[in-house]
Amino acid sequence: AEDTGVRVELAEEDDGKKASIALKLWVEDHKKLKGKYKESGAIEFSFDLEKDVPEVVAQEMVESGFFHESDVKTVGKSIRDRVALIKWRRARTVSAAA
Amino acid sequence: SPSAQVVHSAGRRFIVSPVPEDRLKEQ
Repeated sequence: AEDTGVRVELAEEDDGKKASIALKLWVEDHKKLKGKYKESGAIEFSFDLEKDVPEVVAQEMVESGFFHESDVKTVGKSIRDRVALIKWRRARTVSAAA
Repeated sequence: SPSAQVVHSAGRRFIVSPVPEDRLKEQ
């Protein structure tokens, strides 16, 4: 995944079955953000792998005051990359088991 | 410190907590 300066990781073990998974997002490189980023902590949230859309969650984070509108694409892409990796690993585990 | 929480109007909860210790050293 491209280094966007925003890190997204699993906030819990992925058993490969649950639809919603807890993710944790934080900024590793403030310089890569266009807007001023005031929150220095990690933001934990639940993501439904079937229903949720990364860019929508990113917009919710902007609306919740965590990021500036100009960074919604960067945040969305960071979430999308991590979700894609989770789905890829799940698919690989299933095919290995088959 | 108690983690802050923000609930978006769409219902998603965002919980803010310190960045994981081991990741701070990497910055």
